[in-house]
Amino acid sequence: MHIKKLEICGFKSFVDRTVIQFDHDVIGIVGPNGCGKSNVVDAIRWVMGEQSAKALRGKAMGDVIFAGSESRQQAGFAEVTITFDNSDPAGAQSLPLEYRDYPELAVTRRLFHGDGSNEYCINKIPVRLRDVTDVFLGTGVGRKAYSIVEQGKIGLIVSARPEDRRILIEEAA
Amino acid sequence: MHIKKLEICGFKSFVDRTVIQFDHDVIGIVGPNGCGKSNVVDAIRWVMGEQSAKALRGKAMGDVIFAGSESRQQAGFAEVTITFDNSDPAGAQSLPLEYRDYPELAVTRRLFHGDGSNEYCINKIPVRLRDVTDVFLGTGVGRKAYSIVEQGKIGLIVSARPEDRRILIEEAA
Amino acid sequence: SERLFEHAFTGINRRFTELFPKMFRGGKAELRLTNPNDMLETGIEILAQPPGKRLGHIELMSGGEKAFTAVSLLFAIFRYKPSPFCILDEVDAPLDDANIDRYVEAIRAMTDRSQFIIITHSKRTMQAVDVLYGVTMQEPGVSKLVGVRVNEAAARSEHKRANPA
Amino acid sequence: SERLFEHAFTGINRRFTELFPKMFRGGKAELRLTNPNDMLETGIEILAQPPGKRLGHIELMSGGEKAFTAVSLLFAIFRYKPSPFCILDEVDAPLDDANIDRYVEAIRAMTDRSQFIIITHSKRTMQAVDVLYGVTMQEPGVSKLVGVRVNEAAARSEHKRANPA
Ligand SMILES: Nc1ncnc2c1ncn2[C@@H]1O[C@H](COP(=O)(O)OP(=O)(O)OP(=O)(O)O)[C@@H](O)[C@H]1O
Ligand SMILES: Nc1ncnc2c1ncn2[C@@H]1O[C@H](COP(=O)(O)OP(=O)(O)OP(=O)(O)O)[C@@H](O)[C@H]1O
Ligand SMILES: [Mg+2]
Ligand SMILES: [Mg+2]
Repeated sequence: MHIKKLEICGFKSFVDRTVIQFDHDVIGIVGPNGCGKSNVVDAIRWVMGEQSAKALRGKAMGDVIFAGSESRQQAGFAEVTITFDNSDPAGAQSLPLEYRDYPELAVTRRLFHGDGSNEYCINKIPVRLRDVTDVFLGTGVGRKAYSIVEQGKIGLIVSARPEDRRILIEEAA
Repeated sequence: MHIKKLEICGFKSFVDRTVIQFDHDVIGIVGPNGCGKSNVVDAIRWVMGEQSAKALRGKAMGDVIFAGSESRQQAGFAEVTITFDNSDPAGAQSLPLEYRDYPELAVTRRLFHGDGSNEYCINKIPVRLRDVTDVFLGTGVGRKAYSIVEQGKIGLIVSARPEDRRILIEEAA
Repeated sequence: SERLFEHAFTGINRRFTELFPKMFRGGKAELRLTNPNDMLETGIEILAQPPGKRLGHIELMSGGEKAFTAVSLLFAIFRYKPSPFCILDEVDAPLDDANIDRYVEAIRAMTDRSQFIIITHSKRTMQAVDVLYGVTMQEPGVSKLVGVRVNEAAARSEHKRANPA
Repeated sequence: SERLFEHAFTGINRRFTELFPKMFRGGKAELRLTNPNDMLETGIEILAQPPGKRLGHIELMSGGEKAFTAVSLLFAIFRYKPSPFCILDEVDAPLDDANIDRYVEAIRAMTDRSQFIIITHSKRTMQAVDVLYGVTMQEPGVSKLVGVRVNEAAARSEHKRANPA
């Protein structure tokens, strides 16, 4: 289940709709300090169903909506769509039945300012959060404890108390 | 009170006597991971009178003595000498009277394996720890909370609780 | 459950003890359970010995050695149970040039099963990826994707190395 | 004592509010006391706004912005009460090229009062120092000082810039 593309709109510093194509094995993202690289990682976590604002470096979930800048005003909503390649039959088998025949799987999450409630879609069909997490769980994409290594997280693995490190093993178990 | 040179012998990974000349404004120290760069910083802290093994990344003070390697056996003692340039009259004035006329000030610390007691010398004359700390206090060399920034310490300043950050201000006060 | 954890621990530890000497070009390392009799509560200790040095806990190593040991552990977990993709955000910051080479080499060896997204400031890492996306903030506070550079040479030579004719 | 702390806080804060926009080429920052009525117990908050962005606590910034803000604070303390020497161990690890240039520029501006010892893996930083000492471990576990490179050009041009004829 490789990622084919990521579309970000109104999410953190990506106020304008941005499309990132992911059709390579090793993709590098570079740029100056504070330009938005880690925000791309947050966007991927968020569209995969992240429920903790703290895990997204915010205080409340609404913090992911573009909050305005010198030249732009606050965005009305944040929306991220991640599109997976579903052409591998082995990968498709791990999906819920209704999604197995699609060549692609596009998961969308939307949060409106002031609203507080998140909307989720799979291939443009509105679904509930648990449908999204079921999809990710089955395909192994959801194992983010060790497949998403945030900035500074390596240092946490090093300095973690032994009891806290077991999460890495648990998630892979 | 600029540093003129640093002599390290038997201290951590510097089992062989090593002399580093410091007669420039901006000195760079480079090398592969684990080669001993931060150990140089520890040597400077140690010879300035550091009493906490933890601050030197060890469990006990004896941990600073070269502990042996594949090809070498444990060192019998650790010794570091730091030599300061004392040619500036303003700097000299902040020293205790007996040291003001020396063109250089060499502080030595020695720790023998199994012994546990540290020996200190200033210009080869045995002194007590408090003589060393008095010298450093007066010249401002001792303000290590902000003049020695250890690896990873910048991150600590960022993530510190507000109450813990005041140490930086206190040390400069 | 207990058995799942034990199976994962054993599988990961095996890969970690294999991978560490490959990544460090020598030395050895292992994971140890703080309480082997209690699979539900036990903690995990990391013991490592870089080539030519002494065995100790991970906290006794240099900054870069610690980071590289943690990276080896992460990759061992990844090999035990690969994810379709893996995101690494500035993991190479404390690494020297030689370790960055080994880092990207280890990543390349896992591209048969997974896709890697690497955020970096290191020119050395940038030369080893297949495609490079730049993010800028020309307009303050507004992120924009600019410039894509495809590393044809790197991708092709790595592909050949992974798939000898 | 209370008055000493207050005097230091005021002096450092003034320099920090001046230095931050210089280092970041814009924006603003300040220190704030969590409890201005209690000089003995109060904590210190860091508020910062990189150019074009919104004011917030330091924890809301990007990894590199946080590090660079902390460096600006450290340098402000250093300007308030210079030490004869300052040791910086891999402080530049999370910084991009532009910020590394500003980092070494700020250091150079303080060499009139102090000596700086910089440990780094960055080629960019290495080009800006006056002398470069290499440490190696050819023999495993044994550190050895090798190769000294004196950066005559850098030292002389910086000297001219600091002391126009
Ligand atoms: N909701 C939001 N609205 C607008 N801007 C935001 C929002 N949330 C975060 N930002 C901005 O995004 C920027 C951080 O981006 P990010 O953490 O992705 O940087 P980065 O490219 O990873 O930098 P570094 O190299 O320093 O790690 C910050 O300047 C922050 O102000
Ligand atoms: N008492 C000791 N005897 C022998 N070796 C020691 C002793 N204490 C520390 N070491 C060794 O010194 C090495 C660490 O050196 P140091 O922390 O200076 O590395 P570094 O050059 O700063 O690396 P990095 O770039 O990763 O930060 C470790 O490999 C450690 O094993
Ligand atoms: Mg970042
Ligand atoms: Mg180090």
